[in-house]
Amino acid sequence: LSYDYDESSETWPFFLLTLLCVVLIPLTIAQLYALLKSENSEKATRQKSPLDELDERYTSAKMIDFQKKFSNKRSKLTSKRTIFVVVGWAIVALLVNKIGGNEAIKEAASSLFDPYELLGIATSATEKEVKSAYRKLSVKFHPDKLSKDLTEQQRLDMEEQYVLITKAYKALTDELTRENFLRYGHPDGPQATSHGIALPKFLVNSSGSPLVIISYIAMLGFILPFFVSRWWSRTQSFTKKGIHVKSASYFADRLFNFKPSQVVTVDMIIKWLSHAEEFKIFYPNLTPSVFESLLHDHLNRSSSSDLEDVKLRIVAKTHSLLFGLLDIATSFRNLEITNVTLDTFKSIVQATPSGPYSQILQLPNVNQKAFLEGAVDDIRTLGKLFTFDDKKIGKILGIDDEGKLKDTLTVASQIPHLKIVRAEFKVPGEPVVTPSSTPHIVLKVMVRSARHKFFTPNKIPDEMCSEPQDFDSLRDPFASTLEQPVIPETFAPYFPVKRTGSWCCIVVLQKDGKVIQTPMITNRLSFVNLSKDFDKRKVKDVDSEFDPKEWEVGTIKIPFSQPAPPQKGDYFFRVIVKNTDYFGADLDITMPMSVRD
Amino acid sequence: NQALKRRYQAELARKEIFTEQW
Amino acid sequence: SLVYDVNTKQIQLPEASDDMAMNIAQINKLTQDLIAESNPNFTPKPRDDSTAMIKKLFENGLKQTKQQHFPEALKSISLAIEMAQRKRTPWEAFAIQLQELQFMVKNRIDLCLIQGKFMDALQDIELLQNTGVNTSDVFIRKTDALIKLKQYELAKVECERGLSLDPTNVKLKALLLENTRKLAEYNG
Repeated sequence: LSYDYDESSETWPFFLLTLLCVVLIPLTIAQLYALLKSENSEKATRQKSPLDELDERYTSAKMIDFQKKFSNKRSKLTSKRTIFVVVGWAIVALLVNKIGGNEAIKEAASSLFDPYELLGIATSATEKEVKSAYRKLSVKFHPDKLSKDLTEQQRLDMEEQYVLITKAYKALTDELTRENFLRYGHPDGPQATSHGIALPKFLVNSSGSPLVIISYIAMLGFILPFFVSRWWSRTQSFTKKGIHVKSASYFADRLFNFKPSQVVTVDMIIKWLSHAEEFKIFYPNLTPSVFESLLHDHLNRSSSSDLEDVKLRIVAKTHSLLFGLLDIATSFRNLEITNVTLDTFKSIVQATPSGPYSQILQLPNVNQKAFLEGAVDDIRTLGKLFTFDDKKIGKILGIDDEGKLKDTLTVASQIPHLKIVRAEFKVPGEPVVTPSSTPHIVLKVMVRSARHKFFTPNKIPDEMCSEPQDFDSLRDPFASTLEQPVIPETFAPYFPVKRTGSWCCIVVLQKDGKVIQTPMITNRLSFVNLSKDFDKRKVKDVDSEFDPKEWEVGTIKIPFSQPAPPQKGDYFFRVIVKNTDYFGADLDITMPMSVRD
Repeated sequence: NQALKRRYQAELARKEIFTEQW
Repeated sequence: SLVYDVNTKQIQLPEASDDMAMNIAQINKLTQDLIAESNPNFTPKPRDDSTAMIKKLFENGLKQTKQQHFPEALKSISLAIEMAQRKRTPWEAFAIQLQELQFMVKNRIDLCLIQGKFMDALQDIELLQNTGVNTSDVFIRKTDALIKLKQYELAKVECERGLSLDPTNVKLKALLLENTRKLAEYNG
């Protein structure tokens, strides 16, 4: 009925200390790991490229300012979590200090029975050592052996000590006493125990209790529900792909009401993007038509005066919006919109309108007027551009400065082009695709530069295109593609955020011309071939000069969302591998699935 | 029938868009 | 809210969305045609007088084609199609109207291709595809038109799709080869 409260602060410090440690220790480990990991992570596997330095140089001062302002606002070191961890450990230190200075605790600790300490031996002492220690001490402390000069008090102390030593010895050797010691912590059996509340009295009794009740009500009635509902609504507001549900439902509505007689254009996609909820949240005072004109300004590389920061911020946001739209378009099986969405992606990343000459106009330093008006040959591709010598290219692109021309040619030759070497449907462990099996698509590609001389796929021997056949590879065929390095950063001086592009792999059923599954996104391919010297302007005879062993064959594996058809036969699929960042880096092939017994 | 007519009428607009694009 | 004009017998919806405006246009067209219909016992059977007019224009076009007067033939057939668009009422059997249009458009495509009007041909071809005609002829003509329009990447896509549906088609294989050569040159 009557409880003992923790008047002497003996127990509540331990209670608080335990609570803090339970939270702090895992949190500290997690924070340290995150701090260290963010330094190493993808940067270690990402390939370096000559374009990295160029990208830095071509990024305008305004853009650098913008990037400083908006990206990495809060470094890991000053994040809320780190502050919490530091403050937490400071409190722990205070508590430990408090405990150490607390007399009541010290007294309680000293009354603990420690036989090893009493006998003056280590806790790992053997029985022999225990016996010899006891013999030595009992000789010293035995009442009959005590010196005659001692005072009464000293004599009593020595006797007490002797009793304790004997008890200690018995606790370690005698069965009954040892049992008592192990069970109750004292050889004499259960000692007096007290039960109480590990809180100071004032908190529970009249003076403090209103405070406690109020804090309970605040916690359970307001603070907790507030945080839970805020977390819940945040989770509910965003789709799996990271776009706002209102944006997603707008896109879905556009797709649902899409009429096939409409021609899908980049302008149409930009119009859709300008209705994104994310933009409304950023800038509630601006209308979708303003966002639309800002996006067009970006494509035309024109300044938006005082709305420049607004433009850059919404352009940065288009990344996740376009991926969200891509996901929705493929769910609706609409190929036209899927393709134009990816074209829009390229346009936005390169700040170049989509058109017949985009491959050339995406390059830096190109004099658009000179290029379009002075054209003798109709040059639309980088491959065609590289049939001319460097000086002629300078004339074609309207670049007089040699340094600038060199930069432009570097960018042009480092844009990855994909060439298909082998393409097949594969069922792990089977030589053919059997009815109702689960195949996946294996594409062997050659990443090459527009500068390189063309060589036919049959020049690459089968051994270079083979897949490992060990058990692990059969169990998880996609693991091997992850061994390829992450692709280098994109050359995109007009895009507000430093980025790595990716390839989106879309599978289409040729029979009805519709997309059959959501895209597979990959950003792992080796670009080592791009720096090879195999210039088409210099190579005279491909057969003698081409050595396939010097080239790296990349792998793209696409999971197939449906089982193979149950009947034998040939089924045709179109596989489109579209790059998000560069014009001219795509692959579009038709491949048969031969279903056999 | 009306949908078919609309699709036929759309030819002119489509031609303009493609001509501009290409 | 809807506004009804008693004189013209048409409804209007100011500030209607695209879809709503389309529905209203449909209703007004139906009303107009019903009012103009003199026969109280009309059926889905296509009107004979309309059929006669359309047929006359179309056969004129065929005759001119035989005589190799291609520009005139194109004009006649286009007129025939326009006549069908104007004269046919919404309640005349859809299957027949669709077939009629598809048949005339097929002829027009070939006339356009002969005269080098590739963009016009492409629009007619896509109309056929949108209305479900997916025969190899269509793919052959579309690939040809796209190559002539220098859209080699699009031509490759169409040709490959055509071959997926008809893998042994000789003409399509030949077009694929021709297009591959053009693409190689396009890509330097």
